Amino acid sequence: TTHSPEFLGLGKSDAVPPASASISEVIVGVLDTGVWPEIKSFDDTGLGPIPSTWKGTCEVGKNFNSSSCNRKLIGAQYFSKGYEAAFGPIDETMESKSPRDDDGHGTHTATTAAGSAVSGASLFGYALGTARGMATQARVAAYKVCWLGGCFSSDILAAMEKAVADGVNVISMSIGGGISDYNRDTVAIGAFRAVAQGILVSCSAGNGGPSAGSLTNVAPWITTVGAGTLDRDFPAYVSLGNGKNYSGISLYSGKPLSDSLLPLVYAGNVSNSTSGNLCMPGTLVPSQVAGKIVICDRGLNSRVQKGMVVRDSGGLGMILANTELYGEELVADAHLLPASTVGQRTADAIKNYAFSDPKPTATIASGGTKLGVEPSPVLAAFSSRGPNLVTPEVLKPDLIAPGVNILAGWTGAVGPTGLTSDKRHVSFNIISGTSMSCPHVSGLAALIKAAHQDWSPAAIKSALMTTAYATYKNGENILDVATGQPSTPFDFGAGHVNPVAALDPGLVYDASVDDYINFFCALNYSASDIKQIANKDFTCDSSKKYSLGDLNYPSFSVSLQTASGKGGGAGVKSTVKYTRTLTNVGAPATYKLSMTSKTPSVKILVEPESLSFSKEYEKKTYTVTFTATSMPSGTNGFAHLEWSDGKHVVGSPIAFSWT
Amino acid sequence: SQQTKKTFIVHMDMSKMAATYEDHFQWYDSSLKSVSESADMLYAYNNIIHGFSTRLTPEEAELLEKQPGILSVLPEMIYKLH
Repeated sequence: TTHSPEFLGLGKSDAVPPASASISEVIVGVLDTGVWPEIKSFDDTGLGPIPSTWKGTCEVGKNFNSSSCNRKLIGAQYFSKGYEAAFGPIDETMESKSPRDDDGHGTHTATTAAGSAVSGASLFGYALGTARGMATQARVAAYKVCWLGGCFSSDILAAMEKAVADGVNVISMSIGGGISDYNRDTVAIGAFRAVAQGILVSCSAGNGGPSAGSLTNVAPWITTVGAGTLDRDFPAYVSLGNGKNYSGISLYSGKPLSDSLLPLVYAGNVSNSTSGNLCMPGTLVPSQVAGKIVICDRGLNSRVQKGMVVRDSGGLGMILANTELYGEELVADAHLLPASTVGQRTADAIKNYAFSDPKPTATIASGGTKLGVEPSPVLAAFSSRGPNLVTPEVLKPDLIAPGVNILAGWTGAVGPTGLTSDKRHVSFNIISGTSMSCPHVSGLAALIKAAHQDWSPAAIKSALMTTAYATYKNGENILDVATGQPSTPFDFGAGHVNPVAALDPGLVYDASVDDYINFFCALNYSASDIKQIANKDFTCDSSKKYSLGDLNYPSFSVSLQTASGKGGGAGVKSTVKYTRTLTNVGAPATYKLSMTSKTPSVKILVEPESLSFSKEYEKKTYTVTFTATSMPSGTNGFAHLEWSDGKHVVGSPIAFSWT
Repeated sequence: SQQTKKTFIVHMDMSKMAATYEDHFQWYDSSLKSVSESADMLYAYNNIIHGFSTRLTPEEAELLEKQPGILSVLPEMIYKLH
């Protein structure tokens, strides 16, 4: 990626990256659409021999041979038996029965995590810079599990099996399905077994935002990643006939429109279809569109397809209008015609003009790449939100990372829009999604793994979470672009990743297989349920009181009952106690508690308020007692707990929800 | 019949494998053949879980789930890119 390393503070003189020799021993396994090995991001110049721990292969298939791999891309395999069992044999005129990436997504995620540095990278001149993965010297192993018809759980499980056996250190999965209990969730089961063997599993949170409860991949042993913006924009200016100018966003790179104004129409008014406003294929009337700029509403079909529909109907330009669902979120696309995606407020102003002026006109002009956009980061509207519907007592997502308008490597098989009619070929593309934020965290986890080779996946995740930031310099929470309002831990979890701080977190919340088994007992899982996930025979002790609040998690989610709930009543208080254990991973130090709360209806008592560590890996336990006044169902509240020795800040978000 | 078949991931409990089997693959195959003569394994799993994936009718899947040593029979899920 270009710019996200700088945005994350990597490469600064005060950053302390692990030695390159140790990074090059770390292997990131990416389960996705495969890989396009010829791009420069997989250049292995300067990398030493493949780690001796590697047991994987470079699988030969259509347009893919053993020489497609090298000392950067050390493994590439494909898993299609489940897909082919359901859909029939792969049509090799449509997709490669090999690890080759015909889609682009897998190449983008793999290079984001651990691509080599490539100077002069850009998409048509946009986002120009040196593109590099987060762990530039880590090795990549690609496991192709996603095909034109989707990613099948039997294939995913086979790939996870292979990744674990091959010796990867981090698994990056920018995929998701529905939600189900952990013992019926293939990815959760596979991730558990990987984590139990010391492999960190990072997954995308999903693009179901801004709807509440839209998260996927919520198991507590998974690192669940939401998406935020960079301080970078690709402005495309809209000038209207009434003299007003607006700023939108676009990656269009072809012949620009002239400065003269063109007729402006709203798609819904030049269509015979009730959904004509969406610019779906075949819905626009060419005679009413030809030579004009068309306003299309966002939603249903892809953003780039709308532009293609306008172009194929004779339109000369498109204004892509965000609706309420998307708010002010501006996602850039390499449109096939001059276009500008505008936020809802701008869209409303442009539509008002188009509807009120008898002869509305407009033009669109590109503004190139703009850096230093503030505020940043802001939470992406599409980023899936909590609460966690499987276990509300575990706060998800865990954190956010850059996932909007990310430039990274691309396939040579399709153009940047992914449309079959797009015949352009690019080595880098700019796309958005929690798919893009997940591999950022996977690569950063690889850096931490290299710096602290004996840390468990839970410790690495804790380092990433407790050092994340949730506020701007003015103290206000990271904004939610969907609403323009401050977001909450249900949106960003612990906050935005801060890798430099994560390399030296001071303290970590570690967790072992036994901790997760106690968590299953708290969920009232049977011995069979536990065996399905943990592959261990374990029967919960019926005399022991297990609590979900005792899972040693780096964040807190407290479910409280309303007045009408069990044991409730107007003015009745309920008390919940959580226990946590911190492990010192720094020098001997005394950490003092600091607590901030925006929820006066909950009293928070932490005992003790000071923790002294005299040696490395020493553990100290504390309890947090929440005493809450009953609130109406659906009420949420938030607080923040911090331990600091004056050098390190070990932060944890706290979310309260009354149900 | 083939059209009604769906893919299932069959999760086996290794501790229940009878000593008469030479290896777990033989046990998987025997369990599968006890409900379907025609079904083949797509994958055999051994690192993440012990088990296999295969194509079964819903009736066969239900029957298999009741066999000793079977922890679960999960229907195939389709995941999407994010």
